[in-house]
Amino acid sequence: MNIFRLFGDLAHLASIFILLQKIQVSRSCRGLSFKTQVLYVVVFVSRYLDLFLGTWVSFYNTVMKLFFIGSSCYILYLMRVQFRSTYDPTLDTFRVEYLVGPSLVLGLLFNYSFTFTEILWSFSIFLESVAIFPQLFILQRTGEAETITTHYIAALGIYRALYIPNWIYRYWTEGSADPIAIVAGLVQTGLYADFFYVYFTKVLQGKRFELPA
Amino acid sequence: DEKEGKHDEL
Repeated sequence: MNIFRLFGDLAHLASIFILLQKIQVSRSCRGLSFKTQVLYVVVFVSRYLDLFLGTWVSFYNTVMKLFFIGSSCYILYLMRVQFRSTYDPTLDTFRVEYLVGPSLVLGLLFNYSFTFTEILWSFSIFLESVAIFPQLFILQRTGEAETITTHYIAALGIYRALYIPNWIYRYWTEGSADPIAIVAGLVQTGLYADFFYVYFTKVLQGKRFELPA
Repeated sequence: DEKEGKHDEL
């Protein structure tokens, strides 16, 4: 564990709490992509299968994994049941097949061994890197977002961005690198580039998140 | 593969 990894994980945790806060306080899931949230559940469940297969990494690791699976399912419940009426499916029209299909193919092609759990792990890495697409698509379509929603997306982007120095650090200190996670992580962080630009230049200076026309 | 089962990141 190094400081980049720790703060990356904390940013990831923060993103979930910000999302819950947004839904609970505004009593609405307006502006959020249900599809992105479903993809995160798929990501967590397929990646954290090792929880149920007896692989033990650490107490920290297990607690975090359980939290991410539990909280992401709870968010689906909030969006689908409790605040269903505030969700606008006509905005959330990104075709997730275009994300799941290629991720599955990449998972089958690039993995550390051709076993069920390793393929699913690899699939989850590729899928996570693009899971934010439906959410960014909504931002693009509406051209603006509530500030708290932008904080949520920023926390998610910061989480993956911090994993990059973590990998560099681990490469130097442990001599090990995880090429699948690194490539997908770089892609994922890159996807946030446009968003970050508007977020840092506008939202953090108290302005609304509005995309330039 | 020694990588297998060593995914300690989240």
